[in-house]
Amino acid sequence: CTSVVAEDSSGKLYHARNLDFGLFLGWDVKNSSWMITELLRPLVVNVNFVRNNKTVFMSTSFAGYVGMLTGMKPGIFTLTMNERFSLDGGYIGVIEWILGDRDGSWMSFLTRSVLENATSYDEAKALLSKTQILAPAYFILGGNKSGDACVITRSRKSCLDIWELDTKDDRWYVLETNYDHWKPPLPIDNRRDPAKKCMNRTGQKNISFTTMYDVLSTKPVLNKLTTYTALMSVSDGKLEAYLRDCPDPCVPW
Amino acid sequence: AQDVPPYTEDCRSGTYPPSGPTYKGPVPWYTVNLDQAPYERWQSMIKDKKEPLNDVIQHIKKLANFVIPSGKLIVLVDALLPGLIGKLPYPFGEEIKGVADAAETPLGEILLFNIFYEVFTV
Repeated sequence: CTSVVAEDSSGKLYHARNLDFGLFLGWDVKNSSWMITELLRPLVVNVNFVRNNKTVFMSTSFAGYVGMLTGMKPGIFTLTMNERFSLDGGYIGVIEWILGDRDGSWMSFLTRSVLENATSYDEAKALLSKTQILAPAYFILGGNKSGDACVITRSRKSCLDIWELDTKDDRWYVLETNYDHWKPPLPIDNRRDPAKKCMNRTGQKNISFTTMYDVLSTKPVLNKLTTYTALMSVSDGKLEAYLRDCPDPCVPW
Repeated sequence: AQDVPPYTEDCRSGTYPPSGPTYKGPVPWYTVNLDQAPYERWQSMIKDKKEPLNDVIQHIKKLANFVIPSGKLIVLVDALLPGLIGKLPYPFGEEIKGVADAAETPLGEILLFNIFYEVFTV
């Protein structure tokens, strides 16, 4: 996955992501594609969650999956989640949970609860950084005012790091793939540097849905695992999502 | 190989509004009414998406059978996981029951789909 929150020159925040999933879950030699990625595409849905006929939050999700990976509370915050691999992975949390240790929260249920119940960027940030979870993860959170964006790096039991947007320090965007931002990515899976190069080339004053989509359409940020691209503008309450494909030549991840 | 063209491109421009070979279509919108009982919330969507949902579940089962060829893993999923549904925080257990019934798919397999992230991080 690649998630990015960027602030334009006027202080408006944009949040965009590519959802990549299906690595090593079956390669279709004939069609040169990952089987589960292909099977997931028809399940992608945008969902408007309403209560009393009013939108509570919006999400891009998979039909049948009741947790959330991408969502927006209009006017308040945007949230995406990226996978974080660790030896102390989710399977340990699942086993502990099955054996009766139920202190940890399921990752996608936590993001759904935050989208449903948190009433501010700060509350969402506190919940995502402090709640014990069953699997490591990156939470990418954007707010609705200048400087409100961060990447929360989580292990199962603690918050390892919160990396904040800082326009005074010329950090006008935060960008997360699937590696801790303070470490180099795996050399055979470096989507971070190509994405950063394109963001820097675009420049803060030109950030928009158009340019964010351009960045997320550049290989290898777009790759064979990319299922959908979602674009969110919290101040406009706008969420757009598009199914993606990466015909050959295209990197498998 | 990832670092050289054509696998790494020059930054793209002019791709929006989406079109061309990297665009596979729009994403449909649905409404989920949180005033409805959790069991009922997803039913109309799942009726539309029953077939692709079952295709994914079948693929996950195939993978599980590839890892443990005896098929015992899926037997375990079907036998063990439904018993845990009541332990999930509200309203997720009820929502997952509603999804499983609407999709006419065993509850344990829909629960597995919903916790796939935690399992997959291995």
